[in-house]
Amino acid sequence: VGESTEHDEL
Amino acid sequence: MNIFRLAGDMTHLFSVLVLLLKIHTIKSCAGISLKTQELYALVFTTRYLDIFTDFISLYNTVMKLIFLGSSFSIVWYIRRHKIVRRSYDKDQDTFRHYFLVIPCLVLAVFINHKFTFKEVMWTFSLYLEAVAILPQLVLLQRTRNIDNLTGQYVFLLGAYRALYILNWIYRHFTEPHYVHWITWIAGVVQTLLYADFFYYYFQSWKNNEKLQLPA
Repeated sequence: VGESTEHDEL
Repeated sequence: MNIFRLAGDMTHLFSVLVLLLKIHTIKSCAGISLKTQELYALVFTTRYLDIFTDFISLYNTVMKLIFLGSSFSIVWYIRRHKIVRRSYDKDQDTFRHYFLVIPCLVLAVFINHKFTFKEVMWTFSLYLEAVAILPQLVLLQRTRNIDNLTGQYVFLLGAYRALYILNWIYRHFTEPHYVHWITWIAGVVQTLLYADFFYYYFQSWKNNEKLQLPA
């Protein structure tokens, strides 16, 4: 899996 | 969510509330840089573009709304409020926004995780947040007198990102695919910018004297 660009931080 | 990140978010929230409280109760923004506050409003705007498209958690959405709402209301207070605006020192708060915004934008276009509008805007917000405190630190050194609330505000802002660094270290070891080196570098640069302020802040606290930054 590549770098997840889903940003779950504020 | 880990304890470092929760502590970081709470510290960040507290820093914004301390500032709002100061401005709202004593109706003064003496020592506060409007430039930094406007940059923070831009940081939150470009970082939370996905607030209505990607739902992560109720906590995440609520905190985003609080940060957006508080940063814009602080800018409104300093710009528009008939009493607060009188205490704004525009002759001292002269840092040019574009000296920070343009380099961060260019950097975000060239160095990002994915070349899409949202991802470039998100990366821009990271770079900008790292340097957004500069106008405030310059203003503190110019005006030299730092009242307690402003000192606490800047301290909490620096502490929140330092806690986030602990969160990134924790996530690096606990989550296999958690790789956000851009975030890590921007976060470390941001925290280092506070280093000298922290030094003088602790000195003044230890010697129990007024916080003075060297000219």
